[in-house]
Amino acid sequence: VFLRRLELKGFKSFARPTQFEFDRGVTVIVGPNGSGKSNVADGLRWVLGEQNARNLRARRMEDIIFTGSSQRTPLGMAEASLDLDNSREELPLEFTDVTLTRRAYRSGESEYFINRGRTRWRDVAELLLKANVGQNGYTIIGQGVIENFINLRPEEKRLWLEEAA
Amino acid sequence: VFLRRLELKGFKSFARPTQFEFDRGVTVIVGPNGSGKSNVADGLRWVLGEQNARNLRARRMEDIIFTGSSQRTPLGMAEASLDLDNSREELPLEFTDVTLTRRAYRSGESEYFINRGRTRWRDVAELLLKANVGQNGYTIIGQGVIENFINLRPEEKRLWLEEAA
Amino acid sequence: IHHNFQTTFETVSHQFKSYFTHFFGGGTAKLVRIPPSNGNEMGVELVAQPPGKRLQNLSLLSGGERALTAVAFLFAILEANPSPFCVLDEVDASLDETNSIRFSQALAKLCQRTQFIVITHNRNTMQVANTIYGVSMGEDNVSRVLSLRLEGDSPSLLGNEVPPY
Amino acid sequence: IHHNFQTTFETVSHQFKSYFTHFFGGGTAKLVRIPPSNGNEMGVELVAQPPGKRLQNLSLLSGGERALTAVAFLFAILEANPSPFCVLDEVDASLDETNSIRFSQALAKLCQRTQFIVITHNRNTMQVANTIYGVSMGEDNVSRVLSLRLEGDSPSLLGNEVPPY
Ligand SMILES: Nc1ncnc2c1ncn2[C@@H]1O[C@H](COP(=O)(O)OP(=O)(O)OP(=O)(O)O)[C@@H](O)[C@H]1O
Ligand SMILES: Nc1ncnc2c1ncn2[C@@H]1O[C@H](COP(=O)(O)OP(=O)(O)OP(=O)(O)O)[C@@H](O)[C@H]1O
Ligand SMILES: [Mg+2]
Ligand SMILES: [Mg+2]
Repeated sequence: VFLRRLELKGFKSFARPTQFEFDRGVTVIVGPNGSGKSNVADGLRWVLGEQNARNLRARRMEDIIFTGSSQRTPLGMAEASLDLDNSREELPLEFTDVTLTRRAYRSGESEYFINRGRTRWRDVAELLLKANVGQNGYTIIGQGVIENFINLRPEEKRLWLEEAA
Repeated sequence: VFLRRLELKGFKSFARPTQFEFDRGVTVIVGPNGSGKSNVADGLRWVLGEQNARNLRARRMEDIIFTGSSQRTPLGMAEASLDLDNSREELPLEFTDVTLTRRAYRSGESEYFINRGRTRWRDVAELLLKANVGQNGYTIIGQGVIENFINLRPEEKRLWLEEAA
Repeated sequence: IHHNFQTTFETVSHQFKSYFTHFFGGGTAKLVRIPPSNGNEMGVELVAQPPGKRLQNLSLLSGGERALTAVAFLFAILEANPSPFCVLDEVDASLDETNSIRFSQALAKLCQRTQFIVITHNRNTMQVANTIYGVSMGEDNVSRVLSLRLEGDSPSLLGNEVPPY
Repeated sequence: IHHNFQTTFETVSHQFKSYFTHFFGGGTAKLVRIPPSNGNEMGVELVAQPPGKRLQNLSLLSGGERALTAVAFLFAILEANPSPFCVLDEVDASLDETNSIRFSQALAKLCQRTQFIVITHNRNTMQVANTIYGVSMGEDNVSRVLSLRLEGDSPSLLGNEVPPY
């Protein structure tokens, strides 16, 4: 699989629908402090099934929905959609184009979709685990993780190795 | 007081005697990764009385003595000397020029000097505490401290404030 | 002139607000006391609201914004209780161009009362130095000081040894 | 194609050595197993020796050297078990000019097998991108994507909105 396109709507600072088309090689994201770069990484982590708000730099899941600003009212829903190229059939689905979509509402409810068909979190997680897509700790390296890696205890360092086995 | 000059000998990567003359305003230290910049900050922390090896990025005090390389044999002693300008008499000594010197030997012994006169660690610590020189946590900000400051617990954040009172 | 804790708390809170609004071009910030609980002692928390945003938990700020907020707190303490000197080891590592200029401007002001020794890779920070030392690691794995720029010369006089930042 | 832990351990250890020696221009490195003790599970430790230095504990390495060592371990894992994609959020923040060039060269090689999404402030890393997105925060505190550079254009086409790195 490779990532084709990510769309964020109401996710963190991306109040307006915003698309990123990724290159098969290296896509670089630049910008000033606080502009939303790490929020893109959080969006990817979230659409791939992350359930722990702390891994999204939030205290609770509701914090990921656009909280408003002096010029805009808060939104009621956050959505992320990720288009994957499955032409090598790593994901055990009969589609070559797969779109994962995730939504969260202020009410606390969540919705998951595979190619617009409603599904459960468990199905998405199982699907991605089978294909070794995005479920291990070293797939998304957050800000500050590399600087602190050497301080981890030996059992923690082993985790990355185990996920690669 | 202000810092006039620091000399390091056998301290960490400074095997050869090396001097830094500090400006009254801003002195900047630049250089590639691993060249010894943070070792200069450690040298200052050490000559000002630091007793905890971990605050010098070392496992034990012996680690601060030049450990040798493929071209040089290890040294048996580390020394740091700091010249202070005491013309405003903040340090309760009758000198306007004060030199603090500290030595450590592989045997584990330490020596302290004030203006070449042998003294004890306790005397140096008391002297600096009275003059509010270098004894609080915010005087020397190590690499990575600022990035992690926000994650400290409220009781830890209070410490800097208490030292300023 | 040691004040009690309360006076220091109020002065630092006031200064924290002033540095924060200078760095972020607006917004507001203050210190709050956290009463002792569950066996923890009394604490202090920073509350900050960047311009145009709702009051939020500091954990939602970006990496650079968190560093800038911590520096605002540090500089507020140095205003409230000027320490004779202060050593900063790459505190500007996560700042973008605009913020590193604001940081270096604040440094140029504070250095009237506090002597600074600053380790940095950042060009803007180098600009405010009166003295620059270049450190490098020799073939023999011993640190050496390469050069010294006095006030007024351009960094280019340092020669090739200092990285072309 | 899931190997057992032992095969992965050996492959990653071998690759870790090769990335480490490439990044540091020599020296050696390997992984060692840490047997379970005091209730801790089995662990893995990185052992690294920069060129010309004695074998030392990683805690004596500098900030940039530690980051580079952690990246060598990460890249070794990606070699041993290529993940379809990998997101890196400012992993190059503490690297100097020489090391960031080595880092970006390694990235350019690895991206043949793994798709990368890289958040960075570093010019050298931008050079290896096929696609660059500039993100900025609007007056209304909403993130927006400013521009897209396709392969071959120079960054200057991005206009004023992207910081002048
Ligand atoms: N739910 C939300 N609603 C609105 N804004 C949010 C939300 N969550 C986070 N933000 C904003 O996003 C900004 C942080 O963005 P992010 O961490 O992506 O910055 P960055 O571009 O990575 O910056 P840096 O270079 O400093 O790391 C913060 O200023 C924060 O206020
Ligand atoms: N006792 C010692 N003897 C010899 N070398 C030592 C000793 N202690 C530390 N070193 C060396 O000093 C180097 C680290 O220096 P330092 O941390 O000052 O680098 P730095 O210039 O701050 O780099 P960075 O920009 O990456 O932070 C390491 O490579 C380490 O091997
Ligand atoms: Mg970020
Ligand atoms: Mg350093």
